[in-house]
Amino acid sequence: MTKIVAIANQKGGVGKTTTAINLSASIAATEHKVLLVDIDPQANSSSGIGIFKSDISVYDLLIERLELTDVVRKTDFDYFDLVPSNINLVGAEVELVDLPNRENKLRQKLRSENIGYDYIFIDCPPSLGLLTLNALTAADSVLIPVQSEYFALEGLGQLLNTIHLVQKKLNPDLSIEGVLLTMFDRRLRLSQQVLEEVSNYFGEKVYKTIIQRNVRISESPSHAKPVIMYDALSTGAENYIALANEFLERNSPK
Amino acid sequence: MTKIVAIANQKGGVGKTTTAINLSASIAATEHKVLLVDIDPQANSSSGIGIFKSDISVYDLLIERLELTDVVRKTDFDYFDLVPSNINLVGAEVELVDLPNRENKLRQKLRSENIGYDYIFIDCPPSLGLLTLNALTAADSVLIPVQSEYFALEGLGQLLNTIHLVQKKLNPDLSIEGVLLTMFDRRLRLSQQVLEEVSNYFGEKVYKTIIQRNVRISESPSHAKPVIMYDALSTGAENYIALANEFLERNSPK
Ligand SMILES: Nc1ncnc2c1ncn2[C@@H]1O[C@H](COP(=O)(O)OP(=O)(O)OP(=O)(O)O)[C@@H](O)[C@H]1O
Ligand SMILES: Nc1ncnc2c1ncn2[C@@H]1O[C@H](COP(=O)(O)OP(=O)(O)OP(=O)(O)O)[C@@H](O)[C@H]1O
Ligand SMILES: [Mg+2]
Ligand SMILES: [Mg+2]
Repeated sequence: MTKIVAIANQKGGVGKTTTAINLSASIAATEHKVLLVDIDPQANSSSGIGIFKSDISVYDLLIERLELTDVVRKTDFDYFDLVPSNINLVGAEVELVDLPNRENKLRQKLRSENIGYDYIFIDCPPSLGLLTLNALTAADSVLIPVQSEYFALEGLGQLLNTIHLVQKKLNPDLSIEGVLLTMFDRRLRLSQQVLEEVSNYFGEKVYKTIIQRNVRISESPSHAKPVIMYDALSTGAENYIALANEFLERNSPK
Repeated sequence: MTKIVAIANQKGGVGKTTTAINLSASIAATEHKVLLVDIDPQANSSSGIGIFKSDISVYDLLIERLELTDVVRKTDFDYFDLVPSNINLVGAEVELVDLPNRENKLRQKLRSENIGYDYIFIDCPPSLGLLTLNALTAADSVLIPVQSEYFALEGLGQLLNTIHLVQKKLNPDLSIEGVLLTMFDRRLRLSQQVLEEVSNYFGEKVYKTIIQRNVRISESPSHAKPVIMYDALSTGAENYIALANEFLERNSPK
C-alpha cells in the first residue's frame, strides 16, 4: 500500500525541497521504493538531483495528457524515481482555474494504478494556490518543514487553516505526518524559541530529529546529489538519515 | 516625482521582506518619505513592523473598493508609511483572473494621485502570479534580492523571462534597479561562487553593498522593528544603511 506525503509550507525558503530530496534519498537507501513528485514551477527538486529541462513533467499529468508511468524518470540513485517539473507549470494555476474538479487532478493520476512505490513525496511551491491544493488533495498526510525563524512561525496559522479546509471539502483523510525543524542553530536563542513554540503547538507531531544548519546540505544540489551521497559523514547527512528512521518507525505497522 | 520599486524574486526565503522593511526604514531615516506596499498574502512586511490583522489592505485597492489614501497606515517610524496586506489576498489571484486589465490594478491606484512619497517599495510574494505581475506593472524598476545559495541562482532565468514579458506587454519602462546579495557568509566557498556568477551575469547592476548573514536581522521582526531601530550597531544595520546610501546615490540627479 503506497503512502503519499505532501511536503508543504507557503513560507518561502524553509527547506521543503531540501527535505523532499534528502528524505526521499535516505528512505530509498533503506531499500524502500520512493517516488518524488516535483510540483513546484521552480523545479528545484528536479535540478537538485540532476534532472534539468525535462520535456515531459507533472504538468502533463495535471492537464491529463499523460499517465503516471509516462512521466516517471529514473534517477542516478537506486529505489528513487522522480516525476519532474518544468516551466509549463508556471501557467498551470491559471489554466486549471476553470476546470471542473481542478483540485483533484493529481490525486486521480497518482492513485489510478498501483505502480509499486512504498512512499510518494510531493515537493510543493511556496504558496497555497492550486498546485499545493492538488498536492494536499492527493496526499494521505502532510509533512511541514519549519525554519527556525520568526517569520516561519507566523505562517503556520494560514497553513493549518488551509489544511482544515482541504480536510473539510476535498480530502477528509488528510492528516499531519509531522512537523520538522530545519536550519536549526543551537547557539541561537531564536532557534530555541522557535523549538519551544512549535513543540507547545504541535506536541507529539514534532519530529525528535532536528535538521541543523549545515553548509554541506546547501552545497549538495550544485553537485546534483542528495547530501547522503555528496558527504555521507556530514551533520546534514546524519540528520536526514535519522529523520528517515524516525519517519519509517512512525509508519511501520505496530 | 515618486519612484516605485518592486522587490521581487519567486525563489522563497531570499530576503525580499527583510530588504523591503530595512531598506525602507534606512531611507526614511534620511528624511525621504517612503511608502511600503505589502502585496504578499503572508503579510510579513506588515507584521515585521508591528501591524497585524489589518481590516483594510492592499486587497481593497486591487478590487477597486478603496483609494490609496484610504489604505495607507502610519507606522511607529517617521517618514515611513505602510499599505498592509491581509488574509483576503490569498483569494485575490483567482478573483482577478477573469477581470479586464487584471495586471494593471495596482498601477492605476498607485499612480492615480500624487500623495507625496519620494519612494514606494512593493514587497512581493514568492511566485510569478498575478500579485507579482501587478507589482511589476506598477513599478518603475525591480530590485532583485539573491540569496548566496545554489537554488537562488537557478531561478534567475525564470525571473528575467517574466521581466522581459512584462516589459513587452504591460510596462515597457520597467528597468532593473539592482541586484542585491543577501545572507552572505564570506567564509563559505558557496557565497563566493554565487557572488562571482551574479557579477558575471549582471555586472554594474549588482550593488557593491552585500548583506551579510546576521542574527540581529532575523531577530528584529519579532520585536516589530527594522534592524536599524532594533540594533543600530549590528552588521545588519550597517549593511542596510550602506545599501540605502548606494540606492540614493544611484537615484540622485547627476
Ligand atoms: N539544514 C540546512 N542547512 C543549510 N542550508 C540549508 C538547509 N536546509 C536548506 N538549506 C538551504 O536553504 C535554502 C532554502 O532551502 P529550500 O530551497 O530547500 O527551501 P524551500 O522551502 O524548498 O524553498 P521554496 O519556498 O523556494 O521552495 C536552499 O538554498 C538550501 O540549500
Ligand atoms: N541577512 C540576513 N541574515 C540573517 N537572516 C536573514 C537575513 N536576511 C533574511 N534573513 C532571515 O531569513 C528568512 C527569510 O527572509 P525573508 O522572509 O525576508 O525572505 P523572503 O524572500 O521575503 O521570503 P518569502 O519568499 O517567504 O517572502 C527570515 O526569517 C529572515 O529573518
Ligand atoms: Mg522548494
Ligand atoms: Mg517575504
